[in-house]
Amino acid sequence: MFEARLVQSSIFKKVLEAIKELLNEATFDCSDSGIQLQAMDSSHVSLVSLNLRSDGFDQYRCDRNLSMGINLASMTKIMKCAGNDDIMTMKAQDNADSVTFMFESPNQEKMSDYEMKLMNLDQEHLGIPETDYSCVIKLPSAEFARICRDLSQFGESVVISCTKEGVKFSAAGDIGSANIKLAQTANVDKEDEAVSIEMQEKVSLTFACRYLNYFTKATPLSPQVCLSMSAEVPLVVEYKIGEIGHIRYYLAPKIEE
Amino acid sequence: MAQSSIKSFFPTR
Repeated sequence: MFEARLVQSSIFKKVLEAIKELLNEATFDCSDSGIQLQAMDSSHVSLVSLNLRSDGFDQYRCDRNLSMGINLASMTKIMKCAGNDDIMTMKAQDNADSVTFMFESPNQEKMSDYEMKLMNLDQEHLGIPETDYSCVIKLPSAEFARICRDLSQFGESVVISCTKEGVKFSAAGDIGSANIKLAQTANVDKEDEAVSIEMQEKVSLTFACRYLNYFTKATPLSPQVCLSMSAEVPLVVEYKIGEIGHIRYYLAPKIEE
Repeated sequence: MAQSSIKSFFPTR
């Protein structure tokens, strides 16, 4: 039997918002270490990796590993039925063909349960090699979302260049060109507003704006975002999810023809 | 610039 109880159902609501435009369906792999999801978008340009650790749940039980094939549009509909402050419990029998979501209002006066059919998804799993990245940039997630939104007005691609001076985001297209440079912040009193850059060697890569704007749907999950880059390997965009886990987006670069 | 596929970087397990 699988049962996971989370006092803050808002976390799951935000997780769904963070993946539902990029993925249509995905397999939630449940084990005693937690819930993991790995899926590529339909065009195989990006990969989403979600990890929610069992010790981040208020109650967690997983007697046997369980893979739940979920239609994300359906799950989004169910999550919309939950209040932000509701307590959420996910429940499924072993090798079940459905999963039940229960939502309890904080004062326990309203108890709802929704049963959703599961799908048989034979999704291929990719091996993500451990990488020591040349550049690791941490910046406010709202700032990154703003940069991706603004630059996508100028062109389909963004060039992200990281040097020891700072990180530069550039775009060019029919109306002209745009450059946004962020320097490392000196001493900021609020950690969440810092821009920090760890650079082993400078890197410059080109990415499609469309996917970056999908990734920034995860902004409500974390005040900071971490970008990891190395020459000719996918960009990693990581948002921490409270104390329970993280969501990582991998984006293949655009390369010279 | 051509868009590459994520599968060309991460082998299928």
